[in-house]
Amino acid sequence: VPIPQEVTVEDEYFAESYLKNFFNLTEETGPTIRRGISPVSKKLSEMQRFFGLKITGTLTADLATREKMKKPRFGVSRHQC
Amino acid sequence: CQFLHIWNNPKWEKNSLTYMIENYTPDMSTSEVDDSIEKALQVWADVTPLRFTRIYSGTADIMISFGSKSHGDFYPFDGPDGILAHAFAPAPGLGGDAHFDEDETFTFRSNTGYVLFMVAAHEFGHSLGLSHSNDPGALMYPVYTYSNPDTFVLPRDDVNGIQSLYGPNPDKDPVQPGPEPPTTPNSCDSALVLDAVSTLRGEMIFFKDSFFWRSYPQSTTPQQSLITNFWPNAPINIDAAYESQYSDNILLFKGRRVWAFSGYDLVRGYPKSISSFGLPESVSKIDAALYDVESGKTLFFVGSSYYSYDEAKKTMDQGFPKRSDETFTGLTSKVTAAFQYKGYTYINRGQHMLKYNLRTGSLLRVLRTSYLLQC
Repeated sequence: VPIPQEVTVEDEYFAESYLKNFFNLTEETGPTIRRGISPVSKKLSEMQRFFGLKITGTLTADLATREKMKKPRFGVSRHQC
Repeated sequence: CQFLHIWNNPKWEKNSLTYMIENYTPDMSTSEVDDSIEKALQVWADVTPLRFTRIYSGTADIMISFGSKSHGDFYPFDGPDGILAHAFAPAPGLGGDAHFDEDETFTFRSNTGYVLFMVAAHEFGHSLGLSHSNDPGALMYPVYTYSNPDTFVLPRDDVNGIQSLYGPNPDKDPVQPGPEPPTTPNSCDSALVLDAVSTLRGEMIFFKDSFFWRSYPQSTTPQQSLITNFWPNAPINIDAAYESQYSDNILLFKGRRVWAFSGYDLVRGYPKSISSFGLPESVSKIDAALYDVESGKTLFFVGSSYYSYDEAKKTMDQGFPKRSDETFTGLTSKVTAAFQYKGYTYINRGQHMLKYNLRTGSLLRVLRTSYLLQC
């Protein structure tokens, strides 16, 4: 049985950069007084849904999410502004 | 800029488009790059009214260039691996342009590196207005997948996508339309017939066409992948598969040949002939293979009979083939897959899966093939 790997800080940075790059995660600006699902968790769930992964909103559940993020891939369709 | 692509679905308002190759990668000869780019555009021309003309000066609709890190747009590349390329949706100026990360190793045909044809065909999908698809078999799926350019056929998902923007190719020969676009199998299709099933180091692998579903204890949804994404030189549309817990390899069978993989790696000396197991020459393919953990024997099913192979001695057992129904109650016909799971033996026969107690041969349940695919 695969040994659950701890999530390192590098993993978290990588995941955030991945979600910014490919799933429009935006920097949170303004007062953060509202409680609710964090934008990172929300985008992570969106990414897991897109790839047919187990939807947990976190990186800790299994390696599949992190493995998928590490795969070579194509950039999203860009729009000239 | 982030919201632009949500509000409109840009497409070219003309069918005749121009392209220009601004520079080259040192990884490939200029003729290989030219050929790869031309073929990649032809993939889309084959199924739409779009036609592409190469120009050598001025500004083309689709400008093609290789660059690394910051390369003149707001989207720097990231060095080797990671992002391989990106492209701009149809629009004047930068729109339609495709940029390739020069820090990658691009190749013409081999799967050591990234096949430029495959990367370019994907990026030109963006250049024409497509966004990413979540169909793992689609060309527009965001993760790179190796395919042999010589046998590549644009999948159905991509054909539907591009034709929803531009319509079909009016010049397609109705008498000889060419190969059917491949579709991606659905694990919860009630008519699903699996090619093979195997364990793999604690996971279950269900094979169908060029795909497999991978299911492991913690997952609730099986993960679908292309077989060649996992094992680049493995066969697709296989006949049988099993994991030899004796040699810690997974073996895939297709026709008279068998491939063995240790993890991701093809074991030296494979593929080899199935006769290397001692099967008679008259056996041209096997229908299913099952490794019995308790006895250390592998059962090879051929038609309505089966052979028994001793993994330790590497010899075929005497007294075989036997009729399958001599051991498995009611199993009188050909099988499509066989495997063991949690101590029970499952034998797939078309859309149904028969659950047996192998020691007694008694039939315990009749299930649907997709029973273990968590539908």
